[in-house]
Amino acid sequence: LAGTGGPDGQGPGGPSWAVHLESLKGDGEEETLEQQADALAQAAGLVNAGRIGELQGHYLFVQPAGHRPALEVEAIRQHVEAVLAGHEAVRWHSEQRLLRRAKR
Amino acid sequence: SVHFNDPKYPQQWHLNNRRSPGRDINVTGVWERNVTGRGVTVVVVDDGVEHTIQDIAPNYSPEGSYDLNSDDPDPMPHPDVENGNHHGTRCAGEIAAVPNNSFCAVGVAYGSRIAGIRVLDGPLTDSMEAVAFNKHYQINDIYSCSWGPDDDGKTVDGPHQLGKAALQHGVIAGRQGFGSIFVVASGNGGQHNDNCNYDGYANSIYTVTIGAVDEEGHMPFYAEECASMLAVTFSGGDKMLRSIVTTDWDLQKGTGCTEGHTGTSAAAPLAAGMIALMLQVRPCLTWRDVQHIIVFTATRYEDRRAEWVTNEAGFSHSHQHGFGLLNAWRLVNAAKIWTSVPYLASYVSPMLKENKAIPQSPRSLEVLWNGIPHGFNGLGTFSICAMLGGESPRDYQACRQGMSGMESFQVGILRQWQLTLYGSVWSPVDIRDRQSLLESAMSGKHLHDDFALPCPPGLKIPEEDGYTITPNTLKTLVLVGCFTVFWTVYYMLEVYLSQRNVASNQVCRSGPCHWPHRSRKAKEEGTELESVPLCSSKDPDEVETESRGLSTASDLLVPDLLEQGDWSLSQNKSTLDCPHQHRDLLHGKEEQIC
Repeated sequence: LAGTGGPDGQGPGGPSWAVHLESLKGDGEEETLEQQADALAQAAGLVNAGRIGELQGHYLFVQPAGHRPALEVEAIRQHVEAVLAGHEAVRWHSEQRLLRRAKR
Repeated sequence: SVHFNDPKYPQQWHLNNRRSPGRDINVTGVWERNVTGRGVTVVVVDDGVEHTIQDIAPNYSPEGSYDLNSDDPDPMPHPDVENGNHHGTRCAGEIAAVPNNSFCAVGVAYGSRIAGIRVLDGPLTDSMEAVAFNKHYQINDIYSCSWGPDDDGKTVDGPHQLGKAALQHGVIAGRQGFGSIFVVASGNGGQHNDNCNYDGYANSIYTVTIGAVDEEGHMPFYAEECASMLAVTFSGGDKMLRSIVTTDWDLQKGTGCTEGHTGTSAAAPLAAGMIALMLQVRPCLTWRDVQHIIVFTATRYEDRRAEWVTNEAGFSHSHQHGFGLLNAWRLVNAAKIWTSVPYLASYVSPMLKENKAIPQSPRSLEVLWNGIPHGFNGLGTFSICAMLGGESPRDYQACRQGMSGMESFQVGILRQWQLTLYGSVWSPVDIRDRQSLLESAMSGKHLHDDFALPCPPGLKIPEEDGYTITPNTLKTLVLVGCFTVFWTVYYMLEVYLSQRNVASNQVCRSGPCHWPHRSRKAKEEGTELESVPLCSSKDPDEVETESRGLSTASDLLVPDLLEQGDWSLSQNKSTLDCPHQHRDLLHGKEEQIC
């Protein structure tokens, strides 16, 4: 089975968040979104790991490398949720959980 | 008339069943007409593909592959303790194993290109799935996925937000705008009385959901019913029946060949291979054309347990076999003459507010919406079990699952519901016309290269992810860069210092030079090592003008050094101001000057 599902399962490198940013109209849309994603990741204390595949406006934010105690991780999680939920350019965001998938 | 020297080809009953004629995918006639999947790329999204194995290497497509578990371009499987990461390689072999290489087996579309995306061998998140579904989606035409949520009879899961967005993006922009073809395996939860209505990959409208039947055409013990299964094809059955023979990995206990591939995992790649044959004869088929051709050509056959129903459009359907058994000959001949279906249409009911209590079984709550005129019941019968929807007895899923303890069990409330139907706006006449057109093509009269309907070119859609340098490549480049810089600095320094030496020696030209102290003894013995500049030969008159200004030690030393042969040449030139030339040195021969 790939991964161990359930609420405690976190992504491969610790907590990470997928974010869908409101795409701004106009030329150079992609790099503006990229810059916006960088700024938002920084504001949330995360690192922008780049666009998710081919999905325009979807970015993956990960925690900077380094091990942290569970309490601190929880505090970070709440801070990130507050920042992402409160940002007007964020159309959707979700913390990434491990999915259980079985070969058939 | 098709003969291959692959040792296991005779056992590949699913390709050509000599023991029970007709119990196969009916593909040899297609091969005889040179339809082998040429020009089509199928990617196996799984635990890796051992692309170095003989049966796969010649058809392997590195440009369509990637390893999302290790984040590098090579999807080679990693051996693990359970010796389990052979799954992707087996699926790849079913699709594109090379024929006539005297090795193992033959693939359904043995002329197609096969790629691998390794994603199941490690932690998997929604964003990773989204990347996988659109990876190299202008190169990969068909994504074969023989996996899904747990088939434990309790799990309700499917693509999450990003995975769903990627499936939608894939059918809109994939394959030059014709739409990626996502083939998924129906569930293996038969023993848990599972039903793939609870599996979001299987009942997504963007996927081609394929179920399995055994060599006798029955639903195997492991298979589960599913309303959204499009069709079935062959796989292993119980112990008495043959499984699928295909290429295997040769790592750990692997021998490169297996006779034990089974489950719905073995059925989905066969369907992916047949779709590759269709795309060879008609590359501009859209993702919906492929689904419609499957529905129009799948064959109903007698299976007393199948409970076939004929719907208003005249198609036979069963929850065990979908619209019937896939048939490569019918699929390819239909593809050859297919004209595109109307755009996807959806019919959405209003949000129906109920706020009714769901009584405990055996009583039930029934709600109707008869806004859709339809002639037969069964279109929208749902049995809602607590808050989890779907029609199937879920023995393993106590409806109280997830609620607080039994004693405080509250009756469930159905707040509201909505029905959305997806399909094509076709009249019964359109459908009958298309069916008769197809039947006339089943003779194979169009299946030759001279016949081809016009096929619009696809869109040029750039793959946004470009080439990202992997960390390993980056490290190598940095290392080489540093090495180059270091040697450049060292060499510059050396040249500079040696030039400086020469410059300091040049000063002697204008006045007498003082050689560093040399022992007379060494000189007499001629053992001293002299560094003299390289000499080049010049003709005498040139020398005349040159020698006046230039006098070098070599003129003095050349004869004895030459004789002794133990001279060392180096960069630092040393010159002497000689009061006069030794004429005899010049006598009759070219003078050596520096």
